[in-house]
Amino acid sequence: TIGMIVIDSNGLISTGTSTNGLSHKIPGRVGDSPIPGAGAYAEKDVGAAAGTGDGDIAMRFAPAYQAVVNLKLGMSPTIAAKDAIERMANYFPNAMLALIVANNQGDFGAACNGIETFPFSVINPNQSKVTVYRVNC
Amino acid sequence: KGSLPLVINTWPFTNATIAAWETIYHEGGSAVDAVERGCSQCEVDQCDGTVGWGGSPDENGETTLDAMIMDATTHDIGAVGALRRVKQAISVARKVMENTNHTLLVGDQATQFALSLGFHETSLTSDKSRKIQADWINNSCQPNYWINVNPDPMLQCGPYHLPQSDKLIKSNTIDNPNTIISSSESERGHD
Repeated sequence: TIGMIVIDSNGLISTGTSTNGLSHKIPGRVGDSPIPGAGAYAEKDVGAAAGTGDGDIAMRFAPAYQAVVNLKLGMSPTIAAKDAIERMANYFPNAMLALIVANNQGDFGAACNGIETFPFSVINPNQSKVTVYRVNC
Repeated sequence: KGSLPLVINTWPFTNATIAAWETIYHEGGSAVDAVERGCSQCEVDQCDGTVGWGGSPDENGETTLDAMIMDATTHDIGAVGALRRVKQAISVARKVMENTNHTLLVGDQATQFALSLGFHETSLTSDKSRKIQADWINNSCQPNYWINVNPDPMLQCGPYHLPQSDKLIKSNTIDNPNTIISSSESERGHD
């Protein structure tokens, strides 16, 4: 699954997801990726979040929505992501879950669960090329 | 700490990042344009086998696609779920956002919507997805996502049916939701 956040130089935000889901899923199964607030979410003047992982779990918690609400409450992107992940991990400690979060200033962060590390890709004017960051889960 | 504009995406799918960056930074496109282009690049690249056509076949061997795009300025959203036989899932999602008052279209009806707007119908099966499907069947359909059915889904392929309560076999009664997906399964595919 790819989850993506783009914020332009004026702070206008878009987010999206695309996936082919789980291998061997029961036909008709849809994951969290196309569910607003679950696979991704954004609010103008605030920020956005997008996720990847076990969509059957994630769609029960609306983690992207939670992360954006966390930004509105004043959390940094990293703390906002960690809080949203922890809410799911409390119920499903083994589930593979990850979130990227960015605020409308261009600050970004990520958090994850159920794997060793989670890589994500970033580019902004501070970087001459795409940087792949990794967070420990 | 960052700066604007910003492109960030899950996983090391750097071609997608670059495609979105080209759109927003060099070509004067909007944030929505950039998300569509970045995710489209991943669909073409079949990123990690978990994006686009030809990966993650369902039990019947069919690949279906889920996608969503959101414009925070207007709070508009378009999405497709279980999209069949159309490769450009994120672009169809954008059409849902920009050409309907709906938010999410699914299955064959999403396909018909896409075809009506000029997208082409094609198989989403690849040699790789055929092999994944064949190997799965040869491995007694392991792993799968059924629980509390007969025959035991942890041992056999379907078709499955509801058991009579007194004949439910023990290994079949998975009440712990943490066992729905093992870590090895998470590595095979994810949303």
